[in-house]
Amino acid sequence: SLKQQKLGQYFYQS
Amino acid sequence: MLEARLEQASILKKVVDAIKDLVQDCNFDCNDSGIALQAMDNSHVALVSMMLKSDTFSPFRCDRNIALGINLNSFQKVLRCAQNEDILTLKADDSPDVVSLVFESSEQDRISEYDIKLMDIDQEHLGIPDTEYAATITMPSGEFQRICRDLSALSESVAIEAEKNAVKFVCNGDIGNGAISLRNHSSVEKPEQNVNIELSEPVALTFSLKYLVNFCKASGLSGSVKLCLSNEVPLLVEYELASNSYLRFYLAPKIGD
Repeated sequence: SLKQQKLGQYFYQS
Repeated sequence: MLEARLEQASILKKVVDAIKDLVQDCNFDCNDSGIALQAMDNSHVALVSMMLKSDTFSPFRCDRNIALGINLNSFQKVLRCAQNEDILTLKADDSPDVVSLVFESSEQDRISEYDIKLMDIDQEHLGIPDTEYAATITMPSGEFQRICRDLSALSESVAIEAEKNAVKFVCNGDIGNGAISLRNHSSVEKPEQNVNIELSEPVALTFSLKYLVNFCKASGLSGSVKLCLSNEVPLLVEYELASNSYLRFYLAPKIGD
């Protein structure tokens, strides 16, 4: 099954 | 203070219409380079990034950084009071409580003035790494909208598979499966129908159709849309506007456990 990823895994807090 | 005059109110109307179901309250960050917005949806899966460069406006004046915290539902209500062809001017003080909007009819001597109360919005700002995407697909925005709508009737997700000279949109649902393939296509007579696929390596990624259908509400802003993909990074969906302005959406992929 596929799991929806979150943007925080790819983009950094600035 | 901010003073920004748009020749056609329709640009701002369309931008707000396109994003208001994704994000509710957001800061419009104004400085001398233009008006920018970045906001994530509540589930932190999709992100909207808008840039209206100062050249989009004439004239544009913004002496210092001003954040206009606006509820998009309220913004839409007021923007609906403008005719598409009206000249729209945004005005705000340096520490504003309200943003003022003036709509002027170019044909009639009508001037409408509205204020929207501002809110304090504490917004997370995400840094987006510069990415060399493995695949960049430029296609008619209406075509992308139709594909997303059609496939969303069958499935929650779509796999976008880019390979040399072709891109395939594939879905598997309870009632059956669907697949749409597009090839590189260029026509001098109908350039608005062109499909261009630039590829450095094949990419296959799966995305939620619910969000893609939502992004496609921006289709009225530009005749073409750009999809940028690399394996295991968010999809970038970009609508280019005049004067290097843009409306971009990022969407995190679905990945197998």
